[in-house]
Amino acid sequence: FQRTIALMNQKGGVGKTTTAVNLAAGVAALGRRVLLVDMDPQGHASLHLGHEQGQGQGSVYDVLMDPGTPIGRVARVVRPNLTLLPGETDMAGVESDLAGAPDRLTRLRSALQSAREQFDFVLIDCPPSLGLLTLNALAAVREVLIPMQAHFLALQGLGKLLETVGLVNQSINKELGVSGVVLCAHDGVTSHAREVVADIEQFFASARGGEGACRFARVYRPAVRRNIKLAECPSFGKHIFEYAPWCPGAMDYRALAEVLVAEQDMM
Amino acid sequence: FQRTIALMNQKGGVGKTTTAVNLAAGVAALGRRVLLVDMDPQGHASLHLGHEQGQGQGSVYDVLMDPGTPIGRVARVVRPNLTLLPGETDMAGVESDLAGAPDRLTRLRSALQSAREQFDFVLIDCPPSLGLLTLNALAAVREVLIPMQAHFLALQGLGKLLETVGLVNQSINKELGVSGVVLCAHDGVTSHAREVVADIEQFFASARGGEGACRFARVYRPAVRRNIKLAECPSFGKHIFEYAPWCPGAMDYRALAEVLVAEQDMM
Ligand SMILES: Nc1ncnc2c1ncn2[C@@H]1O[C@H](COP(=O)(O)OP(=O)(O)OP(=O)(O)O)[C@@H](O)[C@H]1O
Ligand SMILES: Nc1ncnc2c1ncn2[C@@H]1O[C@H](COP(=O)(O)OP(=O)(O)OP(=O)(O)O)[C@@H](O)[C@H]1O
Ligand SMILES: [Mg+2]
Ligand SMILES: [Mg+2]
Repeated sequence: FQRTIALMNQKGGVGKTTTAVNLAAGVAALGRRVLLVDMDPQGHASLHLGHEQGQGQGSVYDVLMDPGTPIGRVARVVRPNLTLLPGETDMAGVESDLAGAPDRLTRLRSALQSAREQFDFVLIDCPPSLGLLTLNALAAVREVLIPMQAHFLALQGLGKLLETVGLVNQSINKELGVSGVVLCAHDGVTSHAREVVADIEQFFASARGGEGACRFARVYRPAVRRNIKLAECPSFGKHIFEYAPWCPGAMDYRALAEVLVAEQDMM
Repeated sequence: FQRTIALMNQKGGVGKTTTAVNLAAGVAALGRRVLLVDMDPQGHASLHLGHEQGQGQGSVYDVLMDPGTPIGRVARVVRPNLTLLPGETDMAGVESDLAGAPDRLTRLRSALQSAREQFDFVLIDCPPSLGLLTLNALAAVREVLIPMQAHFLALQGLGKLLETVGLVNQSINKELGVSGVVLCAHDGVTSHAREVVADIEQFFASARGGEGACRFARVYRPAVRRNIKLAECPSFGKHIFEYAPWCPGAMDYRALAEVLVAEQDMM
């Protein structure tokens, strides 16, 4: 059963890219075939894996401009079991480039159709906004994972995020749902963090049995602890498992990858 | 000599609001009259100080729609020496609301003219983008302070940020310059952080004596250490000095406030 997951949060700097890259790498290491789509014009997920922009190779931009482009032509195998569809600065102009195109929200979805057989997981790293790029990701997947930090101000953005998921779910993607939250850079010791997590879990509990996009959502465990190694490895173009495979950050993302794979076996 | 400072960084979650609020409070506590402008539709700076949106009171939005609005009518004194011009969700639509208005970049500047006599410091908390709201802030101030974290991926956005400041400086605000960087949530122990800081300092050193917007820029000291208290106090509507006045976060922001005030005495 192919799992297609958007890592989204319109708030910046919360851990979307770190989570997308390290979950992709962790799941690939467990033998599943993974496609990682870098939907951010900043191209951080691509940078994180050592990919260099601007060398005339393909990117998500080509696929958005022409959804008939075969994924194989623009994506590249960057690690065993791990294929990257790179992000690129040009994507920043996509709102105007696609303005007026009736299918501008479903271009990525069309393009990924041909990849259904080739990959067990499709993970999409979203930019920090609720614009056209993120909406293309939401239209193309069944699941949303929300990387976030357990801080008071982080909770403030959650309402708007879930509203957007709900809108996409009702209008163009009835299969879309929130699978849950990944806690990033987590400091589990402080009561503040624990209160914020309790708030999120209570909110999800009250969604159970209802009909909203959060009715199956949960807080994923383990939380990913704050660990400087996770901030260092992008500067070497490495994911955490090739940089410091037994550091706390690697242990946490490995455990989360195992959860994602185990869930897939039951789907 | 009035100091007008935009806290800007298009990258999200780097510490703009935490820095804007706690520097404003720190400088006010030293006896200077401070106006804090919340330029973010998220309204986090306002929330941080206990201000509640949507109660029919004024906000930056009124001032952008009609720069003739007296600041005193929409701003409110929230602490001794500290006046807040609140942010509000309506501001998110300002790009379209002001589309085509020839003065849409200088509305905040016009509105703040009348406040020149009333305040020693004007601090503007910017949203995580380089759009119309941030451009209004850049057009209205002489100085830019860049809150950022000493991580590899954080460096990536700096080029675009400085390019934008340079463009505003050349086109609509010849007085605009980068005063420097405030290091937020800093982990001074790791070599990674120290390498990133060294990179920034080297970059600023090479700008000295030139003619660019960074020729007077420096890395402000002290760096603000990571301290959970800084993430907790917004949930109580308090700045750090009324929440935990002797915690490391308070010590660091107090020291930075003293630097800003001492600099003013020499300007
Ligand atoms: N668990 C962690 N421990 C330490 N640092 C972390 C952790 N997770 C993320 N970081 C660092 O925090 C910063 C922000 O993370 P990241 O880039 O993954 O966030 P993002 O949500 O993708 O940001 P953006 O909104 O800009 O796309 C990066 O410098 C990253 O290396
Ligand atoms: N020194 C620090 N120690 C611990 N937590 C911090 C520190 N500085 C900021 N934070 C926390 O990090 C998060 C992001 O900070 P903040 O909201 O100030 O960033 P921002 O740049 O204003 O974000 P945005 O781009 O959304 O406006 C907040 O939850 C804040 O409480
Ligand atoms: Mg990212
Ligand atoms: Mg902010």
